[in-house]
Amino acid sequence: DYFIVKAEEDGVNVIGMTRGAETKFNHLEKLDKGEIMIAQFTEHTAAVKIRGKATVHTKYGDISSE
Amino acid sequence: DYFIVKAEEDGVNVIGMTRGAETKFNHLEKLDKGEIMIAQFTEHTAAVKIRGKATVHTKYGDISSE
Amino acid sequence: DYFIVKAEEDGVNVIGMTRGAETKFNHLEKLDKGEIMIAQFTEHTAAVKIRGKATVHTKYGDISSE
Amino acid sequence: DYFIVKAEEDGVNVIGMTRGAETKFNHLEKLDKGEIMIAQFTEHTAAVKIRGKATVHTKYGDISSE
Amino acid sequence: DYFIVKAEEDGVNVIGMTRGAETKFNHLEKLDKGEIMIAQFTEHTAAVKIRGKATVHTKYGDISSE
Amino acid sequence: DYFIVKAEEDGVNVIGMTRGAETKFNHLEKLDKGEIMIAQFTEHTAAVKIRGKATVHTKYGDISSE
Amino acid sequence: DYFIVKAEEDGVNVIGMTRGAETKFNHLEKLDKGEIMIAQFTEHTAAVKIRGKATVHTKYGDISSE
Amino acid sequence: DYFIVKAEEDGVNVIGMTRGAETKFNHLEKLDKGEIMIAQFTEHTAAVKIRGKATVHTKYGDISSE
Amino acid sequence: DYFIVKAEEDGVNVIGMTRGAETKFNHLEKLDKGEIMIAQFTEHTAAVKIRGKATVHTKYGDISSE
Amino acid sequence: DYFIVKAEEDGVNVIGMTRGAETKFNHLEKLDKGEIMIAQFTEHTAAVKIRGKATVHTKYGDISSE
Amino acid sequence: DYFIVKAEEDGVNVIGMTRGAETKFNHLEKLDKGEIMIAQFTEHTAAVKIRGKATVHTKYGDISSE
Ligand SMILES: N[C@@H](Cc1c[nH]c2ccccc12)C(=O)O
Ligand SMILES: N[C@@H](Cc1c[nH]c2ccccc12)C(=O)O
Ligand SMILES: N[C@@H](Cc1c[nH]c2ccccc12)C(=O)O
Ligand SMILES: N[C@@H](Cc1c[nH]c2ccccc12)C(=O)O
Ligand SMILES: N[C@@H](Cc1c[nH]c2ccccc12)C(=O)O
Ligand SMILES: N[C@@H](Cc1c[nH]c2ccccc12)C(=O)O
Ligand SMILES: N[C@@H](Cc1c[nH]c2ccccc12)C(=O)O
Ligand SMILES: N[C@@H](Cc1c[nH]c2ccccc12)C(=O)O
Ligand SMILES: N[C@@H](Cc1c[nH]c2ccccc12)C(=O)O
Ligand SMILES: N[C@@H](Cc1c[nH]c2ccccc12)C(=O)O
Ligand SMILES: N[C@@H](Cc1c[nH]c2ccccc12)C(=O)O
Repeated sequence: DYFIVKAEEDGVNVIGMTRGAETKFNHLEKLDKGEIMIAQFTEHTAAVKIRGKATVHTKYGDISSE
Repeated sequence: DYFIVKAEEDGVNVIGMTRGAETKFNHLEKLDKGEIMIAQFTEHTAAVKIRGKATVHTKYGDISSE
Repeated sequence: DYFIVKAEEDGVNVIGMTRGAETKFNHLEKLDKGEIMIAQFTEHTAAVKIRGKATVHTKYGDISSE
Repeated sequence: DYFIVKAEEDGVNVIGMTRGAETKFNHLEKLDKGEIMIAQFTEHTAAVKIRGKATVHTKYGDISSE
Repeated sequence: DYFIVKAEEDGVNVIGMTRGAETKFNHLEKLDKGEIMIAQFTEHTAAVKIRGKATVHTKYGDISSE
Repeated sequence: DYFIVKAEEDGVNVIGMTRGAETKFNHLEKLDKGEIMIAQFTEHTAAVKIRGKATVHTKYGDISSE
Repeated sequence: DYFIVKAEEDGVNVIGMTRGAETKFNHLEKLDKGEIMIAQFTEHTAAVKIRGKATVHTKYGDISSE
Repeated sequence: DYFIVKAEEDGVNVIGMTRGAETKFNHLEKLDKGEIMIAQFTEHTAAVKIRGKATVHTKYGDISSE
Repeated sequence: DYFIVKAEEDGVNVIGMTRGAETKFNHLEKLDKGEIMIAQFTEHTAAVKIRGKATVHTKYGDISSE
Repeated sequence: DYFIVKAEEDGVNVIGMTRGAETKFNHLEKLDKGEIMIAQFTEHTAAVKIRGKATVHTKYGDISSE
Repeated sequence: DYFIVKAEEDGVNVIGMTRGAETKFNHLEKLDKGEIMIAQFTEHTAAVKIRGKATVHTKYGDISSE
């Protein structure tokens, strides 16, 4: 499974959260306006948090973050 | 399987509940208004509880929590 | 497989029932009005009972409990 | 695979029938009016019998028992 | 795979037939009017015969027995 | 995979034919008018022949035998 | 995978052809008018030839042989 | 995966081509007008050539050879 | 996965290209006008090139080569 | 799973990001206007970032980067 | 998974890019106008770049390169 994040402003944060008994941040990717990140769930990333104005494209539809 | 939670207010709680014979909270993620969390079910998380005003996007539709 | 329970009143009970030769309650989660629980079937939970006024969202449609 | 039983009256019986060379009852769950039971087929339950007035939601449609 | 039998009269017979080189009856379940049986194919049951007035709900449609 | 045979007259024959290098009859089930047989393909049955007036419900549609 | 042959005249031939480096006939089933044969592909049968007037029902549609 | 060839004239050739580092003919089946051949891809047959006037029914549609 | 090539002129080339670290031609099949070739991807063939006027039928539609 | 990037200007960057506990760039492919890159997720690439004006074609729709 | 490239001019390049920690070119196939290449992703090819005027047919639609 993957999803797509398109930044609608500068400095959007796509934050990977660890898989496992602990939930910590494993990576923070900064996207500037108009940049796209296509990302999977992985052995290391079981949840993702998005901060900033972006459009997230998923199996269940397109959702805007703010 | 994954689902998406978009916070419609500050301080939304996304609470992971443990897989196994016991059911305890393994993590509490706080989302502020407009933030998005995309999360899977995992070896450690077999149920999730959402408190606060949010929209939950799932395979079975979009549901509002309050 | 998972399903979603949204409490339409306070004190909704989502009761996990054990997988195996025996059928006992393994967990009782109390939901207050507007709270959402997203839950899977697991190694430990093979059936679930819902008491109280709620909406249950499943692969086969949305069903109201009372 | 799972199905959902919603009791339309008090005292609905959801009876699990054993998997194996023998067919006996392994569990009888009593549902009162408005209660919902979501149940899977399992290693121990290969058939289910429903007595009383209920709605059964399945992959093949919604069926009323009486 | 499973199917559903709803008895439209008393004394409907749902007869499990053995899987294997031999074909014998392994179980006869009697359903009274309005009762529902949800049943899988299993290691022990590879065919089923229905006698009496019932509605059988399957992947390929709903069929009435008489 | 399974299919359903509904007898439209007395004495319908549902004949199981063996899987393997040889093709012989392994079972003959007689259905009387209105009776339903739901049957799988199995380790022992790789083909089936139907004689008599019946409706056969399959993945590819409903077919009448005569 | 299976297919269905309905004989539209007497003496329809459903001929199983061997799986393997060789292609020979492994079985010839004669169908009389109105009889139905439901048959799988198997370890021993990788192709089938139909002679005579019949309707063949398959995943890709219904086809008439003559 | 299988496909169906219906001969629209006498002497249609359905030619099996070998799977492997080499590509040779492993079998030539002659079909007369109106005959149907239902054939799978196999361990031994990875491609098929059809000569003569026929209709080929496949997952991607019906195609006429000439 | 397979695809179908129908030659729209004489001398159409269907060229199998090797799977592996190297990419060479493993086979060249010549098709005359109206002939059909149904071919899979295999252990030995990971790409195919078509020269000449043909119609190629695939999962993604029908495409004409020239 | 794969996706397609079509460059709408010169110097579009398609950046592979490593799978694993670390997230680093493993490759940067430069596309000039009109060039197409079709890329999978792999053992080594679990996320991808696109910079520059491009159209990204995915399972969830076509998305423009800027 | 496979895709199809149809050259709309002479000298279209279909370039295979290696799977693995390194990303290098493993093959360059030159297509002349009207030629079709049907290609899979493989153990050795995890991405593909197309240069020149072509139509690329994929699971996600038809895309023109220039
Ligand atoms: N460490 C958690 C991360 C997680 C996934 N889904 C979640 C839902 C809620 C809270 C945490 C999570 C896990 O692997 O399970
Ligand atoms: N610990 C429980 C968590 C759970 C999952 N689904 C549930 C439904 C109801 C109650 C608890 C649960 C389990 O692994 O099974
Ligand atoms: N312990 C039972 C729980 C159960 C699942 N589905 C049921 C249906 C009816 C009654 C009980 C059940 C089992 O594992 O099988
Ligand atoms: N013990 C039986 C239960 C059963 C399942 N499906 C049935 C259909 C008819 C009668 C009995 C059954 C079995 O495991 O197979
Ligand atoms: N004993 C038979 C039962 C059976 C299944 N499908 C059938 C169809 C026809 C006759 C018998 C059967 C078997 O396992 O195969
Ligand atoms: N014994 C044969 C039965 C069979 C299956 N499908 C067929 C089609 C044609 C003739 C015979 C058959 C087999 O296992 O393969
Ligand atoms: N013996 C051949 C039978 C066969 C299957 N499909 C075919 C298509 C053409 C010719 C022969 C065949 C095989 O196993 O492969
Ligand atoms: N021997 C070839 C046969 C083949 C299959 N698909 C093809 C496409 C083109 C040419 C040959 C083939 C192989 O196993 O791969
Ligand atoms: N030998 C190459 C063949 C190939 C498949 N798909 C391709 C795409 C482009 C170039 C070559 C190829 C491989 O196995 O991977
Ligand atoms: N190294 C990370 C890359 C990654 C995949 N999906 C992500 C989402 C957010 C941040 C990083 C990632 C991983 O394998 O998991
Ligand atoms: N060598 C890379 C090739 C690749 C696949 N998808 C990509 C996306 C971006 C950059 C490189 C790639 C890998 O196996 O993963």
